[in-house]
Amino acid sequence: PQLADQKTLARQIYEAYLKNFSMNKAKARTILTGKTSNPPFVIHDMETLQLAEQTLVAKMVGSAGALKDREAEVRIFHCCQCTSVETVTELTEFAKSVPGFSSLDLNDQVTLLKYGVYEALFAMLASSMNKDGLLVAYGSGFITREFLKSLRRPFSDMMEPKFQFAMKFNALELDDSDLALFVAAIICCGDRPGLVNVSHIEVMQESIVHILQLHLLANHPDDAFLFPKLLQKLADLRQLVTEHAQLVQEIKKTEDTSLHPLLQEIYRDMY
Amino acid sequence: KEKHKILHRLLQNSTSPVEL
Repeated sequence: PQLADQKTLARQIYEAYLKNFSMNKAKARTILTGKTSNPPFVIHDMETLQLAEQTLVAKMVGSAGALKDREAEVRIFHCCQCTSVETVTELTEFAKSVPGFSSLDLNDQVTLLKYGVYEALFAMLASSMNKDGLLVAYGSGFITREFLKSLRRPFSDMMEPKFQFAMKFNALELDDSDLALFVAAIICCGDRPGLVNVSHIEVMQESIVHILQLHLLANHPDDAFLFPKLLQKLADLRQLVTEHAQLVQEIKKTEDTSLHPLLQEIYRDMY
Repeated sequence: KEKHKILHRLLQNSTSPVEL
């Protein structure tokens, strides 16, 4: 009966993942490997960026809006924020679907999201990346790594660490069923600063991590060390988010750009 | 609570959109 319960929980988390995220690894890989009839529009210089803005992301950039005359770096930064806000919204709905999460203390739910969403976001972002670039605008565009690197500093420093993480993370060859449990484990983490009811969260965390371990053994029988490798990735993601938060603070201080109120809430007093 | 009012709102109300 215990094994049946574990399988049910794993299935519930996987279903919540498929339901709540507009992009997943299976969809992204189909596009990135050229198995769709509509290949993504490639953004590789200022000209293709402008073309993409007029068609793919017109709503985000607000073609008639305030950003129209701003430099490319600021417009791209704004687009990244829009995507982040959407993903945070999706992650919140996903978290609410993880059994037990909604019965946690509401302030603890906020704390878990505040510290977990960016780690989860960067883990899932890897699905949309290959060594050459990143899918954008729901997979209708592909922005090249070289173009992102060619932007002026500090904006050029934004994505390269995520590509470096993604290349190592993608080498583990996780599928969406693995990622669903991994993302749930990121969110249900008992050592976030300021949690009130730690023991309640630790019980949830233990059951999710245990199910992740069993699932990996069954789904990847040829890689016995996948579970410890993934635990290491949790630490790597924490470091990646710390560096990202510092870069965003620097951009906020030195550049004339606004930060979305939801993202401000998350970054404020984070680390 | 005031510090994280959008996160609170998202957690309590799934239909509330976040303005981009």
